Amino acid sequence: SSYTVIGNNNIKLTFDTNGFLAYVTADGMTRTISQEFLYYIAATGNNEEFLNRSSGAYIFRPDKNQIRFATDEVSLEVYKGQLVQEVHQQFNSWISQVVRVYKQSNHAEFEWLVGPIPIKDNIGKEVISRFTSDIKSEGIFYTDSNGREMLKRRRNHRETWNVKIHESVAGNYYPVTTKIALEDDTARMAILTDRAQGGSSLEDGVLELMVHRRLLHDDAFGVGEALNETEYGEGLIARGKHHLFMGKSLQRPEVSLKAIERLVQLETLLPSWKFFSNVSYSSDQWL
Amino acid sequence: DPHLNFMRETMGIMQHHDAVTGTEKQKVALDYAKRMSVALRACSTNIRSVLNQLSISSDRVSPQPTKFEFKTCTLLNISSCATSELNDRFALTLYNPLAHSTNEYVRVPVTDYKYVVIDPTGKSLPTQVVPVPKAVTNLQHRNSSAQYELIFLASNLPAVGYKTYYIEKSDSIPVRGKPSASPKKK
Repeated sequence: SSYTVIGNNNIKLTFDTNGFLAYVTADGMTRTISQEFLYYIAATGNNEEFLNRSSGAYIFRPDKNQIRFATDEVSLEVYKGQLVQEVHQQFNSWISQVVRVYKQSNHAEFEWLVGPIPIKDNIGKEVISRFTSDIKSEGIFYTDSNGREMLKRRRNHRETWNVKIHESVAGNYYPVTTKIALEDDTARMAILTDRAQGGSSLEDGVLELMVHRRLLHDDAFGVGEALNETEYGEGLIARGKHHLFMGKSLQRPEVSLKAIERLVQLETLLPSWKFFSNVSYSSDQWL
Repeated sequence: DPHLNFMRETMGIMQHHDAVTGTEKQKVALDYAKRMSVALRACSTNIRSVLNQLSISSDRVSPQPTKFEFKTCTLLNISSCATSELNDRFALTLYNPLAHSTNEYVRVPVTDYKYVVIDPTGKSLPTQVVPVPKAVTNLQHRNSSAQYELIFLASNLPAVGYKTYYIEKSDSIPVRGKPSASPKKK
C-alpha cells in the first residue's frame, strides 16, 4: 500500500506500489528510474532468402520489433539489516530478481534469475532488462570496448557512412562487455554487467540489456541448430548481476562517478577467489 | 605441471570464436563446460599445495603442520556449497587477484541463521543472514540444503594476497558472556 525504500547514505531506491523500481536518489538528486523485464518475439524467417533470416545464435532479430512485458505487477519481499538491504522481486513464474544495496556501496546490485523460458506457444523469446530514466540523452549512449575505452554510439547512425536503419531494434544493438551508460548535462546512469551481453538505448534515457534467449530456429549462419538448450530438461536458467550507478554527470575533481564505476568494474569482473576448508579446531585453536 | 597444462590447454580452446560468442553446437558447449570443470578441479590440487605452504606461520612449533583442504565451490552461483552447508565449523580463504587492496561483501550459503565470523586477528565481525530467494531454492536441479546466505564484509583484502576467516555455527560456541539477541523476524 505504500512505497518501499531501501538504501544507505549514498544511494536510495524507491519501489512503487506495483513492486517496480520508481526512483533513485544518489549524489544529491532524485531521478525517476524504473526497471522492468520484457521479451522480444524472435523473428522466424525463411533462411533461403538472405534478407529474411530467423533470429538465431549469430543474429538477434525481433519479429517486427514486437516486445512483451513480463508482468504488470511484481510481488516484493523486503529484508533490511545492518550490512545489506534487499528486495526480492518475483515478476512471473520464470523471472525473479533481488535488488540490493550494501551498507558502504554507492551503487545498487540487481541479481536476476531468468528461465527456463517457456516455448509451449512455439515462440522464441529474447529477454531484456530495461532501465528507463528521465535523462535527456538525445540519442547518444556509450558502450565499452572489451572493458577498456568507452565508445560513443548514436542511435540510427554510423560514424563513417550514411546509414538507413531498416530494423530499428536489431540495428541499434551493440556488444556490451562490461558497461553501458548515458548522460545529459546534469545526470548520468551507467550499468555494469558481469558478462558480455547485447545492449542498446532505443529511446532517450533508456538502457536495455539482453539477459537470456531461447530460440526455435537456426539462423543459417553456420551452427546448424536452434539456440534451444534443452539438455537438462526444460531449458536453461541464467542468473547474473547488473550494477546500477546514478549521479551527477559533471566531472568533479573530488568525486568522479566514472572513476568509481571503473573500480567497481574491476572488482566485479575479478572478485576474490573463495576456498573453503573443513576445520576441527575451536576458534582459539584456529587462531 | 600436468594440472596447470590441462588448464592452459582448456583456456586455449576457450579462445576459439565459437567459444567466445556462444555460437558452438550444444554438444560442444557441454564439452567446453566439462573441460573447464576438470581443469579447475585439477588446478585445485596446486592451489591447495600453495596455500598450505603460505599459511604455515614461521613461528610454528609443530613439526607436522595440519594440511587444509581449500576446496573451491563451483556452485556458489546457485547459492550452494557442500563445505559450508555440511559443517558447523569451516574456514573461508579469500584470495584477491587485483593489484590493489579491496573490500568485499561475502555471501556464504548456509543452513542456519546463527553464525559467528572471526577475522584473522581474532575479531568477531558483524554479520547478517538473508534467505536464499525462493526462486533459487525451488530450482529443479539444485541439490542444496542452504536456505540462507551469511553476509559479512571482508575488508582490506591485500593486493594479490589472501585472508582467511573462521566461521562457526553460534550454537556450537561455548557461552562466553551474554548471548546476542536473536534476529528479528520480518
